[in-house]
Amino acid sequence: VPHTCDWRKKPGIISPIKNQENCQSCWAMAAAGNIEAQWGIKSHQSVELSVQELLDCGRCGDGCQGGFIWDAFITVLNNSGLASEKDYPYLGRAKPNRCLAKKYTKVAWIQDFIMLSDNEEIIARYLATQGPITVTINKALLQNYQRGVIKATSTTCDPQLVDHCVLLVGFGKSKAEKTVSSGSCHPSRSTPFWILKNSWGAHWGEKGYFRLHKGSNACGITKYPITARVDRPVKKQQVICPP
Amino acid sequence: NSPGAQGSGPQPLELKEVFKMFQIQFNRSYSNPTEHARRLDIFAHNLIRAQRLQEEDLGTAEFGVTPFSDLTEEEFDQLYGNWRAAGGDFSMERKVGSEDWGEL
Repeated sequence: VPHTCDWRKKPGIISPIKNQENCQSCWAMAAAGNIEAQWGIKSHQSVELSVQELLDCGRCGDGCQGGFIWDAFITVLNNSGLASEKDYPYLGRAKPNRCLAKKYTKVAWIQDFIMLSDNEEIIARYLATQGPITVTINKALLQNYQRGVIKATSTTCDPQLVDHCVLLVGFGKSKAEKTVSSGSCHPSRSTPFWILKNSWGAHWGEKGYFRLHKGSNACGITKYPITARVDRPVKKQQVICPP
Repeated sequence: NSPGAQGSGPQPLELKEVFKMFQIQFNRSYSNPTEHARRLDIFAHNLIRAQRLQEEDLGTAEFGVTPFSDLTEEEFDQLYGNWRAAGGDFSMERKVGSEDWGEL
């Protein structure tokens, strides 16, 4: 596992920051961002996918009332892919009875999806070697967040009460700063952090992103680490039943 | 300092100035003076909350004015929460299999 990883630095992988507006569509935004990134990495083609299709065509009805990441992936599997954002643009409101999935060409599709282990090192390894993944967190500290690394406790941010989906795009360590105490300098430990892409517009946080402490299950980040897989299926050796 | 307090001293004026800057920065306007006063109260409450979070945080995070500073916690939850995920209308038992990355 590398010391740092930031998929934003690789062109064509992470799409621009989006804004949910008055719609609880974080789950669809995170899922679309995950497929965009995986598709970009595996096929070397940059795509921006339709969040609106996930909102309109999900099996749970009104997608603006919240949802689950796995339902977004099930929708993509059921519809054999996802249209582009350009063809099927985001409206900020769902039209559950007007699914237009069949109307537009699919520009990306997935093989399946998996949930990773709740181990932050395993999550980091997958992120670094396979690409961005979705996570579901407690958003309690984000309303007033401006910048920096959030290091929460289970009291300030309950890791069991997860209520917001975002895309994990990297990790790193903040530079160690020397602290002066009682006349002598002590190098302080650097803080490891996760880099997360939010869907509340670019005017929020660090240009739409935020950072959470890595290694303490901050705000429940390890509860549901889920990702789609767009790898080509491994060609297995054919077996023939003897006549 | 109670939110929106009308006591003497510079603080209420400073708060109003900060709120005015917030309105300009995030293009906020309110339908009537009552609503404006209510949002100012909420804004002040959020600044106090941000200060408390700043004190409690163990990392390098900074908390303060954001695009959501004129919303109550409940409004923020309703607008930006994911109630299906938080509401407990599902239960999912985690099982980690023998695969390297987890399980299907």
